Order: sequence, then structure tokens, then C-alpha cells
Amino acid sequence: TIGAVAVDTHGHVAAATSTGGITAKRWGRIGDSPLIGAGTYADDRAAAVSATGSGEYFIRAVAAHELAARMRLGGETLQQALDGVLADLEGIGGKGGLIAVAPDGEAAWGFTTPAMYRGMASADDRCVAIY
Amino acid sequence: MTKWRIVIHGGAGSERIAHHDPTHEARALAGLNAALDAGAAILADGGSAVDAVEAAARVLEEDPCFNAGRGSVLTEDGVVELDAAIMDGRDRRAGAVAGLRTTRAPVTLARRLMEQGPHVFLAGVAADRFAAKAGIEQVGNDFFVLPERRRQLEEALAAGNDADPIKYG
Repeated sequence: TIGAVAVDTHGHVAAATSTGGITAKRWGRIGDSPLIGAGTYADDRAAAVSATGSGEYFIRAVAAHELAARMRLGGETLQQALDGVLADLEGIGGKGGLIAVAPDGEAAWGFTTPAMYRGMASADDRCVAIY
Repeated sequence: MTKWRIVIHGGAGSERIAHHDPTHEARALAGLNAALDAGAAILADGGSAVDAVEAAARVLEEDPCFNAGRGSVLTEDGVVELDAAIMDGRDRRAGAVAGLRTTRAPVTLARRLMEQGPHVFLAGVAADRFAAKAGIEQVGNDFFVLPERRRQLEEALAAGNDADPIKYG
């Protein structure tokens, strides 16, 4: 799975996610990536979010929307909301990662798997890593 | 004016690099950098966040290092099925597609659906037909399939129920 989230100079956010799913999937299985609110979500009132990991759990947690709701309704910061969603996912057995940006230009990411490919760029900052 | 920013991911997995190719890590890093370049160039020029995320995702869909577009994992039947979504935070417009087999750029189809389609979510062969009708490039399913992914499928099938579902995700 791949994904991107961005905030532009006007403070608008967007998210995109694309995937081939899981190896040897059967029966027309669809994961969280194309499900709006689960693996992909963007709302200028809170954040843009893209997810990767064990999709069934991200669907059940409505993970991407949950992150935005924790900010909008719960008053959490972007990183607090992201960490909270990952903790909630772990509590039901899900593993994976999230990336997110907020309309104010803040960015956050986190993952509960041993590995995650990720990168970030801004007007004055850049990093790319495979962890 | 907000400081622009773009963040990308190329997946998360159960091993650091679940891959037999020793050059994979360097190629994956190059792919991530190329995706950042594509998105950052748009944002630095005052472009929109939705244009930036589509551009970055397209680079990663074309890069065989990642499980999206060309290089995707295989279903039990040995074919590639692709899913994608895009969402614009300005007005929460969204487009999503699932189970594509012949559309080269799934995220671009999702974008087209978001902007021009009457629905939010399309699936299966009919979604590929929608893409063809919209003039979005169609390719044979073999275009997406790499030998390494066939090996991984064989490994997963041999492991049966013990296979890790996100090992190559």
C-alpha cells in the first residue's frame, strides 16, 4: 500500500491511498485503502490521513475518520490523535501505520509494525527513511 | 499563508525489508524521493494539495518496489486487483475504486470519479469500463505482475493459513 497526504499554501488538505491488497487474497476481498474514512480521509476542519496495515482492523476502527474526529471533537493534537488511533487499533489486534497532516501545516506519522517506508517534505525540511 | 507540507508512505510490513533483492532498499528510497519530488514541486509552486497527493501516488504506483499499481501483490488466482481512493479536504469530495484489473493509474481514476463521476465508489470490471470510457489508459493485467510477486504468492499459498497477511503489504 502507498499513500500521500498534503497541505497546500492555502491550508487545504488532501489524501490519497492506492494498493494491491494482500498476497493470495480471495473472494473479492477489499481492504481499508479505498474505503473513505477507514484508510483514506481528508477534512479541512481537522486533517488528511492515509493508512497502511491490517486492513480489516482499520475498517472496524474507521481509523482515518477517527483520527480526524479526535481532533475536531476531542481537541487532541494531530500526533495525539494519531497515536490514540494506533493504540486503539492495537487493542483490537490491528497493526500498521498512519500518516497525517493538518491545515496548519503540522505533520505526524506512526506505526506499530516492525517496518514502514515513509518520507516527508516541506518548504524547509525533508527526510526519507525505511524503518 | 500556510507552510506547505507533504508526507508519503510506501507501506508497512512485518519484516524490515520482506524482499530477496539486495538492491531493493536503495531502489525503494529512490522511489520515495521521486514521489516527494513530484508532490513537492506542485506545492512549492502554489499548487493544490489534491494535485500533489495524486502526483506522488502516481509515482509510487508506477514504481515496482511498492504494493500498488505495477508491482502489486497477487490474488490467490494469480492476478492483480487494484484499489485506490482520494479525498479533498476543502469540501470532502471523494472518489474510490476497487478490484480494478486493467486501469494503469488507479488513483487517477479515483480522482476522475471524484470530479466527474456521479458516484463515490466503483468496483470491478465495470469500474475499468468507466475508466476506459473516461479515456484513462488501460493495460493488460500482466503489466502489473512481477516475477518476485509470483514467488511471494507461491510462498503464501504454501504457508496456507500460517501466511502473514501483511508481510508484503
